[in-house]
Amino acid sequence: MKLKSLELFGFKSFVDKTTIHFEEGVTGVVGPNGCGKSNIVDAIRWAMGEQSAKHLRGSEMQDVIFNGTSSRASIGMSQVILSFDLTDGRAPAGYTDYTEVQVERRLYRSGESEYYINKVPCRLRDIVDLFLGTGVGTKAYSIIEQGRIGHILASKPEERRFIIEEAA
Amino acid sequence: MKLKSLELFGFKSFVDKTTIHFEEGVTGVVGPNGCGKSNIVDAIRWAMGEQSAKHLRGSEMQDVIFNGTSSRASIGMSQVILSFDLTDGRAPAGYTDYTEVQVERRLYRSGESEYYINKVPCRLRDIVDLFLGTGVGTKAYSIIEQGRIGHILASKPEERRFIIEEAA
Amino acid sequence: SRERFLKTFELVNEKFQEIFPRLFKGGRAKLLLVDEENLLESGVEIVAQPPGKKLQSITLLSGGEKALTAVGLIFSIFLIKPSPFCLLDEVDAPLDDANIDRFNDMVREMTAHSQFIVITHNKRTMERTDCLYGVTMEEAGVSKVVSVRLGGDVKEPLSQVA
Amino acid sequence: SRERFLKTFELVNEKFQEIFPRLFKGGRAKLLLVDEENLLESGVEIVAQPPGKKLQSITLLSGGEKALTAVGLIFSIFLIKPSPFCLLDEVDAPLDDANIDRFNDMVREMTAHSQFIVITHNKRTMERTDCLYGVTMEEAGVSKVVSVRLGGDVKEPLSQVA
Ligand SMILES: Nc1ncnc2c1ncn2[C@@H]1O[C@H](COP(=O)(O)OP(=O)(O)OP(=O)(O)O)[C@@H](O)[C@H]1O
Ligand SMILES: Nc1ncnc2c1ncn2[C@@H]1O[C@H](COP(=O)(O)OP(=O)(O)OP(=O)(O)O)[C@@H](O)[C@H]1O
Ligand SMILES: [Mg+2]
Ligand SMILES: [Mg+2]
Repeated sequence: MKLKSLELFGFKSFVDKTTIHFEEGVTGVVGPNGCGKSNIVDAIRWAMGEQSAKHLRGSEMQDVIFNGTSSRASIGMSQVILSFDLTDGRAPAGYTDYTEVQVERRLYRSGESEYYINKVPCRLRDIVDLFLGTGVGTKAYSIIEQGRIGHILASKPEERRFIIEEAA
Repeated sequence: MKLKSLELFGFKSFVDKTTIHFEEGVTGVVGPNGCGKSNIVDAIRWAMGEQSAKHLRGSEMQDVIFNGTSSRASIGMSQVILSFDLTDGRAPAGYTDYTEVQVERRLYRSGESEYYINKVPCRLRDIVDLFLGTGVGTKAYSIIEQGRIGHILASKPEERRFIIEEAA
Repeated sequence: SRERFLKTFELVNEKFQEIFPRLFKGGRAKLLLVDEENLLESGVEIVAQPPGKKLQSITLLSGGEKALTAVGLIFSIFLIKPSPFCLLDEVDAPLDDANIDRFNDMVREMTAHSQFIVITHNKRTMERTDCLYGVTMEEAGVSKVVSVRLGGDVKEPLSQVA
Repeated sequence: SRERFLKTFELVNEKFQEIFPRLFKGGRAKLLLVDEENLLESGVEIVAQPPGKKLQSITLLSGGEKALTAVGLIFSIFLIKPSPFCLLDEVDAPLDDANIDRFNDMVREMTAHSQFIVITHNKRTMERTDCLYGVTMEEAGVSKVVSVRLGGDVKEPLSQVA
């Protein structure tokens, strides 16, 4: 299972549709403070089913919808599409016959949400289940958000156990 | 009141007696990870009367005494001397006739402590009182320890009040 | 006392509103009392809007924006009541080059009132110091301090007075 | 289940004891169960000793040593159960040059199993990437992504498909 691309449209500061293709190896993301790098991490977590706005630095989930700038109006919807290439044979349970799996999440200002797997509507929980067991998930040790590395040693013994349990 | 010099002897990784002179303007301190830069900040706080080992990254105050390396034995005492030049006229209360004030703190492995102001034995509280009202103190906004800048915005409104109260 | 806190709060708030746009090259920020009726205990809220962006919760700011806002608050308090010296341990770590330059410009200005001691790994910050000390551990676990000239020359070792 | 946690714990512990000295160029570290009698709930303690130093509480370690130890733990878990990709947001911020090089050596090794996406402000880390994206905000508050070659050339703008 390889990460193939991320498409953001109306997600936080990515008001204009943006597609990022991921290659093999090490991909670096650089830019000035506040330009949107960590927002990309938030988008990936959100697409994979993150359920807590706090984990995305917001207080409510609508905080991820582009809310305007001094020269642009806010918009009504946030959309993220995350695509995976399955040709390496490491597919999630139930997708072993597919060459690609794509998850899509939308949120409207009204609070309504839509979820899709390979363009077929589904529930949030289907997306969360898709990733269970793949080693990728919003809680996993495979996403280290900004500032978190400093907390790992300061955390309580029970919290460190949790990280290891994720791998068990 | 100007910071003139810091002398460390047996304080954390500064087992050998070390004297650092401070000039006007901006003094930079650089070096690799773990070489002792933040230990210098700890030494200054300790000399000014820091009472909590946790604020010095330890669990008990004896943690500040050099405790050995793979090739050196631990030692029995930690000593820090902090000297201030008072010729700019901004002296602490009670020291307006002095040109210099020096505070010294020692801690023995037994747990015994000694405190001195201008070489005269005193209590810890006399050192703490000396700095009250000078705008320098272990809790003040004038010492930002490593990692703390990231916590100020995340802190509760009551904690931010506290920083402002320090200046009131 | 209530009056003294309010007076300090207002002075710091005024300074913060001036300092923030200098660090951010625009934008605005201010402090708010959570409960203006309860001056003895009210917490302090921070509102911050980087240039060109819309006002939203400070939790959504980036790591560097949060650090720079916090620096602005600390510097504002410092300018209202300067202490003889200020120790900053790696506060520049999350900042990009442009923000580091503005941060160091402001540190330079504040040396009119106080001595600044900055611990850093950043080359730009090192270049803005008047005096640079290098801490080394040639012998594992044993700290030693030397004077440093930029370009890495060791001017003279300090402090090996055993 | 109890056995599964213990098995994973032991594999991660073994890997951590191997990884730590590679990141620190020596020294040793390990994990301990707080309560070996209570495998269902026991917390995990970390013991770490940088090269040449004496074993003491991890709280006394430096900011960079703590970060590198945490990186070692995360990488150890990752090596026991690799996920398809790993996102690291500015984990290299507190590290000095030598530690950043060893950190990046290890990231390079782990790309045998997984894709790595690293967000960084550090030039050395940037030089070790296979592909580099720059995120910009020419228009205030609006993010745009471009491909970057080191040396700052913009190869081609991505993603302005409106
Ligand atoms: N819903 C939203 N609408 C518009 N802009 C938003 C929204 N949510 C967050 N932002 C903006 O995104 C910016 C933060 O972006 P991000 O955290 O990705 O920065 P960064 O590139 O990681 O910076 P740093 O290097 O400082 O960590 C903030 O300035 C914030 O104003
Ligand atoms: N009592 C002690 N005896 C001997 N060494 C000690 C003692 N207390 C702390 N140390 C050592 O001091 C080191 C930490 O030093 P310090 O925090 O000053 O590093 P630093 O230069 O600030 O590094 P960084 O750039 O990573 O922040 C640790 O490696 C620790 O082992
Ligand atoms: Mg960020
Ligand atoms: Mg440090």
